[in-house]
Amino acid sequence: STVVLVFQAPTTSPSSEFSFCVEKGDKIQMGEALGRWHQQ
Amino acid sequence: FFFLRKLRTATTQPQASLNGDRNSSGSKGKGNPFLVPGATVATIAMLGALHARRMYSDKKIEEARESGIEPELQPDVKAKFLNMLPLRSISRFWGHLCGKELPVWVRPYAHRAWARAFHSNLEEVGLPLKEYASLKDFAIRRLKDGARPINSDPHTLMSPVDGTVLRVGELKEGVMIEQVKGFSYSVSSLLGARSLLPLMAPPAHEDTSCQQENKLSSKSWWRISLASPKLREEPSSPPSPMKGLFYCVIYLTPGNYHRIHSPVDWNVLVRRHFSGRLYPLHSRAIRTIKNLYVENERVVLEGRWQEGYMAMAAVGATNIGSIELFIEPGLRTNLPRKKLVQSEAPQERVYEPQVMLKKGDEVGAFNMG
Repeated sequence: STVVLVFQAPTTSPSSEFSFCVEKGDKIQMGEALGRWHQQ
Repeated sequence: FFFLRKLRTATTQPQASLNGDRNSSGSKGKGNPFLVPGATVATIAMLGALHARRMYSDKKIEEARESGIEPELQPDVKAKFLNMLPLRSISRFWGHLCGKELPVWVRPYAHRAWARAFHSNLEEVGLPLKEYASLKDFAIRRLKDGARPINSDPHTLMSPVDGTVLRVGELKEGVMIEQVKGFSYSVSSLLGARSLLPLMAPPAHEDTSCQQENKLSSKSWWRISLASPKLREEPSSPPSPMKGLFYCVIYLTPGNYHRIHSPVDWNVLVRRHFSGRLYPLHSRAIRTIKNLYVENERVVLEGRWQEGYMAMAAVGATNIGSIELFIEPGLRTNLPRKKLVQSEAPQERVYEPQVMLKKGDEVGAFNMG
């Protein structure tokens, strides 16, 4: 089984840019960070 | 040599019988526990060769991946053969079988065997093993408190499941997600044609010269405003930073924790259920079967979070086609079809009022069946 997430996140300003904390092939557990962004 | 000698003995026996030497051949063949008929040996040899070839092929692909070469789509005969199998019925039968209540004394042995086969961690299981009446119950077990700490950073999107990250990235103009090198599927086909997906991002600044763009934006946002009265306030809100569309694909192995949680605080507006096939979703299937995620049985939740659009698709697989939603207990998936021809239209439900989910809340589970 598989879960696919599709979501919007800020991209224009580098200070608020969203970035993933994981890469392809990484093992991840529920609750761990997938991605992070900064508040402007 | 031992096997070949026995095989030769077995093949010479009928000849001896034809020559009328019944008594002697009968006494030779009778009571010999090592006698294996030639057909059985041939079948075992063939299966062994096929398995060895598969292991060799998987090893080659793994080596290529380690050296930075991406595997490409390679349709094969086995993929076509899968197309002919009644995978939905097989999955329902499997679910029925695994749902049978086990005697209390058998449960620890059965669950331990399952955990050993699929590399599950028994130390984090929430209840004593004898409390899980069936394998089905054990497969969607809860974990001990604190086994999965929720990332408390408010500027973090957390993983909704345990698993392996297959793909991450930003959706560009084509709005396509790569299944494997050389083959991609569209997000609209995954989420549904009536998806609330904002195909055009709202403009960062008001610009009268971009009338065409505004027209397209208002078209996509019009769909959202129909679904949620709250979103009608959006156009009058102050200009916000450009929002990009991102995606993440996570694969769960049979031994993984099989419950799905909310990745952020969000409001679920729509649920869509696509009745489809139940192909396996392991790495080999991804390489050999086109449109896996678009063809398989799935449940899609769509809604809004603080940064805009959010969708979560739970895609079922062989033997795991019963997707449960705790926010809608009445939903049933992988039910027997009444029509022979598959209906294309997904079943859709607009949640009124919206379902509010907090980060870490249980949303659903992948169940056997």
